[in-house]
Amino acid sequence: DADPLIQQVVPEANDNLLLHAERHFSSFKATFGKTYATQEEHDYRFGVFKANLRRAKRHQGLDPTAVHGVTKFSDLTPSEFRRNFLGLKRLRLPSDANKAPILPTND
Amino acid sequence: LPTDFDWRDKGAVTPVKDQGSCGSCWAFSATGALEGAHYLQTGELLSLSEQQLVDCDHECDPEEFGSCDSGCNGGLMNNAFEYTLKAGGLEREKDYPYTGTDDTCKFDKSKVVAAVSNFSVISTDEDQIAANLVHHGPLAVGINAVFMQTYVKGVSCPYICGKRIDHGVLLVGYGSSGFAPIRFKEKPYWILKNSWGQSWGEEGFYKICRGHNSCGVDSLVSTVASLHTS
Repeated sequence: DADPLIQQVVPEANDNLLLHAERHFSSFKATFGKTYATQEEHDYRFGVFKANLRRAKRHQGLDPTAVHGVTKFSDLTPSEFRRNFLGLKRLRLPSDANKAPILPTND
Repeated sequence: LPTDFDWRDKGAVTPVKDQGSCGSCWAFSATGALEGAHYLQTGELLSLSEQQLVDCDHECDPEEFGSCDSGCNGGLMNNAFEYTLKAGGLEREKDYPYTGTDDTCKFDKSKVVAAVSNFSVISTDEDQIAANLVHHGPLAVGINAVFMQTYVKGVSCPYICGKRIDHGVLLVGYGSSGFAPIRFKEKPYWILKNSWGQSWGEEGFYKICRGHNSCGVDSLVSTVASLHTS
């Protein structure tokens, strides 16, 4: 509808991923040994997992030379991921930082 | 400079570690750099203690508010080198094992096996980064990790990626021509050791393209030199 001149006639690879989200979630839980305490928690994590499948698809489009998909972090929101697995503080290099001498790079 | 280079092939890189649910990437990046420097100094590859940094390193950058190292709540590799320099060194992993939680400091100076003699920040020029990698061993680097949550394999080269660095990793090598059919030419890449276990990425490693400070990978690069301890 958006562009009558160009019409996509083949499915995108990751559409398949989203269509079978439930099966992928079961496989994800088995692979990474994930268990959830309550059904509510399970349902919430499944929602996050589906959002991450869509995110992986977006990343794949932006980063075509890598493969993006399900990882051990697929049941975490981006903020949970940042809070629990990153940890580099904001930085402005100090003015007195010791600068490495310039090395020759020819030959 | 060699066209391809990898410290893993030369025995300077310990197996991939797992920081667990703890923002201690900075500690793993720092120990990785010192493990490599110690290997270059002594020929012996030792796994060093991140937990010592998590528990005992509260070093601050005096010029930046809130930049103190604080265990699972984050830190900076350069602060960690400063702490290690002042404390006298790091213990072995097995003497001060990783728990992935903040705890009280149990540092025993008599168990120090690797010490820092000096550390420096490296120019953002990629040839200088490569030269320092080859001459001085694996380098502690910061990166924007937004694409790493969904990364599975291959060389990551996002068209758009933030430059605000939020994750500490270890630069262990580079390749000259690994990818880029979509860009119609072979492109070089960096090889980064991560601390999310072997089940993430390419057996714990991440490849990112070289050439244009992709995801801020060139903006915070540090080299450390080891002091020989007997």
